[in-house]
Amino acid sequence: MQFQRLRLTGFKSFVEPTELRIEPGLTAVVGPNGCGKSNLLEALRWVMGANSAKAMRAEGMDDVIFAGADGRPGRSRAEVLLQIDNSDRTAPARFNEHATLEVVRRIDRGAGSTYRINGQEVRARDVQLLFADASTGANSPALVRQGQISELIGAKPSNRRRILEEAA
Amino acid sequence: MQFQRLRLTGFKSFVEPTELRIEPGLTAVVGPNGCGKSNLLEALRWVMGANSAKAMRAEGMDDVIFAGADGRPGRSRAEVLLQIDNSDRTAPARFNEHATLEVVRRIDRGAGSTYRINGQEVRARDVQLLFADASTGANSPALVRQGQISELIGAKPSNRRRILEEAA
Amino acid sequence: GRERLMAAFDKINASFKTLFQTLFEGGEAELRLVESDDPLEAGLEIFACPPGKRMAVMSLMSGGEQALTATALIFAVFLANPAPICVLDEVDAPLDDANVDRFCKMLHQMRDLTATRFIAITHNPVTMSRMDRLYGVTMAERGVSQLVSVDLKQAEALAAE
Amino acid sequence: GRERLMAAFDKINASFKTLFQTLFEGGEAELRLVESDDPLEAGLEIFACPPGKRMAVMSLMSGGEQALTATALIFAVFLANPAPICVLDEVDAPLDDANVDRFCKMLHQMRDLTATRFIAITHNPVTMSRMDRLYGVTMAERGVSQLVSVDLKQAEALAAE
Ligand SMILES: Nc1ncnc2c1ncn2[C@@H]1O[C@H](COP(=O)(O)OP(=O)(O)OP(=O)(O)O)[C@@H](O)[C@H]1O
Ligand SMILES: Nc1ncnc2c1ncn2[C@@H]1O[C@H](COP(=O)(O)OP(=O)(O)OP(=O)(O)O)[C@@H](O)[C@H]1O
Ligand SMILES: [Mg+2]
Ligand SMILES: [Mg+2]
Repeated sequence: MQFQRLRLTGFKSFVEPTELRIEPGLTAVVGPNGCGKSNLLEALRWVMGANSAKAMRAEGMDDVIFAGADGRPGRSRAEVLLQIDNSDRTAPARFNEHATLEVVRRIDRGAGSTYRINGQEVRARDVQLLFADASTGANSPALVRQGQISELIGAKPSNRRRILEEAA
Repeated sequence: MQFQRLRLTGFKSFVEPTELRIEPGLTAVVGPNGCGKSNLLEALRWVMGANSAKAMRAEGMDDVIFAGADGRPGRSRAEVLLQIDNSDRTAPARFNEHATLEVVRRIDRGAGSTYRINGQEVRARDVQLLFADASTGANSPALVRQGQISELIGAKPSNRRRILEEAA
Repeated sequence: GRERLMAAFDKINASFKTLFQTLFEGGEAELRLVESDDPLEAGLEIFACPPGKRMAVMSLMSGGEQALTATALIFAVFLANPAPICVLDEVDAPLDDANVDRFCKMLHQMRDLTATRFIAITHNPVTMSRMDRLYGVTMAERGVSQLVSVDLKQAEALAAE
Repeated sequence: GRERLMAAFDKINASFKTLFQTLFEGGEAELRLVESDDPLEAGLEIFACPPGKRMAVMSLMSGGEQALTATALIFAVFLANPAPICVLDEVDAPLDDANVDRFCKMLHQMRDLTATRFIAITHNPVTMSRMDRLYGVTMAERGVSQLVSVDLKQAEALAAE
């Protein structure tokens, strides 16, 4: 499975539909403090089925919906789409007929999240398993949140072992 | 009271007697990772009577004694001297006859710390009170350790209030 | 007890609001006592709104915004009772160039307002260029630190060794 | 259960030692299971010795040394089971220029060893200059983010806005 693009609409500060192309090799994302860089990583973890609002710097999951800015009212819905190249046909059987997978998570204020794979509604668990089978997912050790290195350094040895458990 | 200089001997990586002149205004301290910059702040807090080894990145207080390097054996003693200008005569009566105060803390491996002010042996408490009266000290809010800003950000509200208590 | 704490809180809150607006060039912020009506039991929460954004608890801000806001708090506490010495160990690490510049402007204000001597440990070239003097720490001999006085060009070489 | 964990531990420990020596250009490091003889109960401790220094638990190292050591651990875990995507949010923040350069060299090795797509969120100009492409995030309209593709000169202007 190869990740191809991430599309955010109404997710945190990305109110307008925004497309991040995920290309081979090393890509840098730059910009001033507070411009939205960490929000991109959170959108990726979110569409992969992240279920801890706290780990998204949110008090409740509704906090990821664009809450408004100068001259713009808040939204009532947020949606993130992740497009995956499945030409090597390594997806679970149920979704494996397609060369491309589109995973979409949507949240409606007060009504929770829905998930779709290629338009078909699925459970959060199906999305989490899809990514787990591909050695990734919201809690993948390869997704290093801002400050997570400091957390690892300061963690008690008993908490640090989780990094081994995720890998075993 | 004005701080004038800090002299380190055998304190962590500063094995040779090293003098830091503390001058008015803004001074930058620069250098590569691991060269000893944070050790300077720890030496200052230590001579002011810091009693938590953990807050010095040490497992026990003896860990602040130079432990050796390529081709250099470890030492059995560490000493830090802090010279203070007391020309405004604001020190406690007992030390106030001098225009200059020299506070010295020494630790001998396995034998604990001793404190001197202008050559006279005093208790740790006397040193801590001297600095507390001057609105400073090992736990002064104005001494911001590496990573302490992150700690403040991530702290529970009940722990953050200590910063108010220190000030009140 | 209670009165002294509330007096300290009000004084620090007032400085904090002003310093926040200096560092963010606008916006609003405030400290609040939470979790209890008794000031001796309450926790300290921080609310902030950078210019053009919404007021929210500090934990929802970006990494750099949080660091700058926490710095405003530390300096508000400092101003309540200025210490003769202030040492800042890499507080500028998460800040972008524009914010480092505003942070340095605030340090200049503090230098002019108080008799405090400031030491900033930093890897940031912008900060280095805004200080009154530079000391370098080296380990020419591995594991052994030495202190040297430097000018700016030398410092850039040292920091990158 | 126990066997799988020990197998993972040994594999990760081997990668960790190698990556540490790459990032520090020498020295030694190792992971140890502590606090219990039972691997399912034990904690994970990290011991490291940069070139010319002494082997000590990671908590005694400098801020930058700790960050580089923890980065070696994260990549050792990554190599045990390479993910299709790896995002690093400001992991280079506490590193000096020489260490950022070694970190980037390691990223290049990872890029050549795996099919993984890497995204590095950074404020560091050295990192920016070592990447294959740059995207910039701006807030031309306050509180509203936009993504743009940039070349290096533009990025330096964006990061400093
Ligand atoms: N639900 C929301 N609606 C609108 N804006 C939001 C929402 N949630 C977060 N934001 C905004 O997103 C911004 C944070 O973005 P982010 O953390 O991605 O910044 P960053 O580019 O990573 O900055 P830094 O370099 O400081 O880490 C904050 O200013 C916050 O106001
Ligand atoms: N007791 C000791 N004896 C000898 N060396 C020591 C001792 N304690 C600490 N050190 C050394 O001091 C170094 C740490 O110095 P310090 O933390 O001051 O670095 P720094 O300049 O602040 O680096 P950074 O920029 O990464 O924060 C470590 O490499 C450690 O090996
Ligand atoms: Mg961020
Ligand atoms: Mg340091």
